[in-house]
Amino acid sequence: MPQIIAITNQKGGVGKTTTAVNLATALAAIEKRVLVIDLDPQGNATTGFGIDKEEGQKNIYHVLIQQASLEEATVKTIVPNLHIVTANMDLSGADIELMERHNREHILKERLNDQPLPYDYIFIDCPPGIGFLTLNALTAANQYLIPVQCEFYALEGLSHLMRLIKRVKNKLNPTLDLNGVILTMYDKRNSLSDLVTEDVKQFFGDKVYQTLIPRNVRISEAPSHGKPVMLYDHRSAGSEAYAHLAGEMLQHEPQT
Amino acid sequence: MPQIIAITNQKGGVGKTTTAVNLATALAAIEKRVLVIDLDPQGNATTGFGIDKEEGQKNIYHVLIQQASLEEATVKTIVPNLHIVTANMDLSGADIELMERHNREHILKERLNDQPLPYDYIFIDCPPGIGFLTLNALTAANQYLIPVQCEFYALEGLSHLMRLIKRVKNKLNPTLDLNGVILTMYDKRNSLSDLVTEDVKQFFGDKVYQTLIPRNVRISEAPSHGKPVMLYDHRSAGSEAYAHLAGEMLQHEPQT
Ligand SMILES: Nc1ncnc2c1ncn2[C@@H]1O[C@H](COP(=O)(O)OP(=O)(O)OP(=O)(O)O)[C@@H](O)[C@H]1O
Ligand SMILES: Nc1ncnc2c1ncn2[C@@H]1O[C@H](COP(=O)(O)OP(=O)(O)OP(=O)(O)O)[C@@H](O)[C@H]1O
Ligand SMILES: [Mg+2]
Ligand SMILES: [Mg+2]
Repeated sequence: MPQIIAITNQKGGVGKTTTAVNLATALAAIEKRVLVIDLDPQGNATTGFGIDKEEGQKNIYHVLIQQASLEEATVKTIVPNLHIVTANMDLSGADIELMERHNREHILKERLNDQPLPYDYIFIDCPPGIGFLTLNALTAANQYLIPVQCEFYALEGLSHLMRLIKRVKNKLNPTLDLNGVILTMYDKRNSLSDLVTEDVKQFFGDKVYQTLIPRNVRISEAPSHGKPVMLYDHRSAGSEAYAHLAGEMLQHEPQT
Repeated sequence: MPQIIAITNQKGGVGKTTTAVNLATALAAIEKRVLVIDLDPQGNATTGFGIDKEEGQKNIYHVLIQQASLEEATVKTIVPNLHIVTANMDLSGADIELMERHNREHILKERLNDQPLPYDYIFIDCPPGIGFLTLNALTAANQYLIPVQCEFYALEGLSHLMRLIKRVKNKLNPTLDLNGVILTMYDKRNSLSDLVTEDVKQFFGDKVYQTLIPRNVRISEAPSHGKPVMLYDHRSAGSEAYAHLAGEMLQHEPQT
């Protein structure tokens, strides 16, 4: 049974996609079999692996409306051991199209349960906001991971996020567990980074990953080359941080 | 007739709220009468002015469900000439609650047309994504303003945004005009900033504001003090940039 981890935070621009792409790559690099599901109509995770979104490929939208199985919509990436189910703007229509469906928040979960999942990890990259797609991700997942940008507004949004998670656990997915919290775009020159780090550690205790992801220009350049930072510049501080994070995640792995 | 400007970009974390708060403040500082409507359940614009979201005052949610008029939900801010209609997480329920309403994208427009609007500028801070709230903002507005972060993913999202705008103009609001594009978090040490700036200028021509908003730590610190950057540190590069932007916006003002 793979670990199905939703990467979520309703605040925009906090590093959800960057974490999905680079953490998945770092785990694949140490021989874990990984699947990334891009569940954001922006399709940034798809672009982060250099894949063309408009190529007519079956994607997560077709899986949700049952025009393709998960397997049919899965493609290889440039990273060995790492597959992806892509997304594009068609996905923004899914919310309205599936409005009348019974148990509409369970659609992704049902599609995942339809067949064997030959992966150790499945990461679901969530869009910003708290909508239909995010609820589907949190219902399908057995864990969730929260990237928190080291900024004030990102900190403020955490209590909302936890209220939403509580509602999801009560009504949709009682087994959903917090995998951890990752601090992103940490900048030691900016006193706000330490303020946020301290507050987050107070709120979440030992659920906060020790690895801090630094603000690193190579991380933000990598997507324009269609590569994860580990392939774009493996010596960079950004690449090393995500490799370190992958190692830390393995230590927390539940003994199965 | 005030200029009603929706500040929008479906990409998260690009500086929508920061632009709404600080541009509005800069215009109010030169005697323009300004209203900010916080249309994001995160309520970041509300916090950006140091206002408590949970205090029980009427907010934009009550306006949309017709439990308060716009006037009843409007409060003063610490900035003279600047009022706000606040938001909190209740707003995330509006989408579902108003699902059955006829012409549901026109609700905000109707509420704005109910009474005189004693303002020169009304800025609507939109949430990330392309949902019910953003469609309401783009239908109520006579102009839209696009903040673009100087990053690759933000650049990639522009063509989606323009497709959405085209649909809005065809179906919901034919008079919607582009006010302009603002480049945010410009960092001259990062070559990506120039790459994005050039591409955006090619795409939008003279609709791109000359003023570049620099990445500036005082801008990101200001919300934790509940103040726009102009009040928090008016000598900072960030404060000056937004003051400069306000001046530029006035030059473009249609002669009414
Ligand atoms: N550690 C980092 N250092 C530098 N830039 C970063 C870092 N992490 C992310 N970025 C950049 O910051 C921007 C926001 O990150 P990203 O798009 O991953 O956030 P997101 O939460 O997925 O956004 P959205 O809410 O739109 O889905 C991107 O342009 C990305 O390249
Ligand atoms: N010019 C700047 N310099 C430094 N930090 C900035 C700048 N502009 C915005 N920020 C910071 O970047 C983060 C994202 O900005 P902001 O929240 O305004 O974006 P947004 O588009 O409103 O996000 P969302 O999509 O979640 O609504 C915030 O923490 C903000 O303080
Ligand atoms: Mg993303
Ligand atoms: Mg915002």
